[in-house]
Amino acid sequence: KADEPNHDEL
Amino acid sequence: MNVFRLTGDLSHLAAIIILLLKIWKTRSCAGISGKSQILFAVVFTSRYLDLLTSFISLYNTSMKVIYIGCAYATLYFVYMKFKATYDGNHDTFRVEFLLVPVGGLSFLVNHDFSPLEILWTFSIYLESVAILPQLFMISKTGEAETITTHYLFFLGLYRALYLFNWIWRFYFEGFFDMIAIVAGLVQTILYCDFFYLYITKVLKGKKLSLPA
Repeated sequence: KADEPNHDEL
Repeated sequence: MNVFRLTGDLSHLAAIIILLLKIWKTRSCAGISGKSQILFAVVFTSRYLDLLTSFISLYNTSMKVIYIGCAYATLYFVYMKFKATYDGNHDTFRVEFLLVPVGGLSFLVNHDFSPLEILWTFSIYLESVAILPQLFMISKTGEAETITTHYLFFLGLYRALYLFNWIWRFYFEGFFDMIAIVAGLVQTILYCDFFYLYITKVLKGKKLSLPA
């Protein structure tokens, strides 16, 4: 599991 | 932001604008799968709910707003303004065969079991297969208008460029998002057959038509 999902992409 | 990411986004934008302009100029949405367009509107809506919760950059926010706006404008064209030209008889892909497995998978395989994150995951999975009704429609009618193939080319190119973006980000930032990468691979692979036809036919000035 990723630490904190960070969706900076489109 | 790297060159692949930026050109990917611009390619995506080009695809969306080409489709809108095609419909507007010809006053017709013939050959366009309304079902694929519904799926793309669902994709953008479920993915960009973070517009309400977090701010990343002016670029990020404006692109999201433009994508969502164009997606609904396209739907308005297909199902209202130019409804008479919509070829529903050939748009017969059963979208529940996509929505149900994709919905289930997003609950099972995600980064975090929270509503926003599950919706984001759902949108990534759904986007990877959302073009299938459109490809199905072309395979049924056996042809596509050249402008429609340009739309499909830029739409496919966008995710292919994102694949390079992810390779770049892995090497230079140590960043990778397995869900996006696998779904992006699937999405790009679905376009391969079309890419082949586009390069061997459309770019040589021929209309895209499939053998009967």
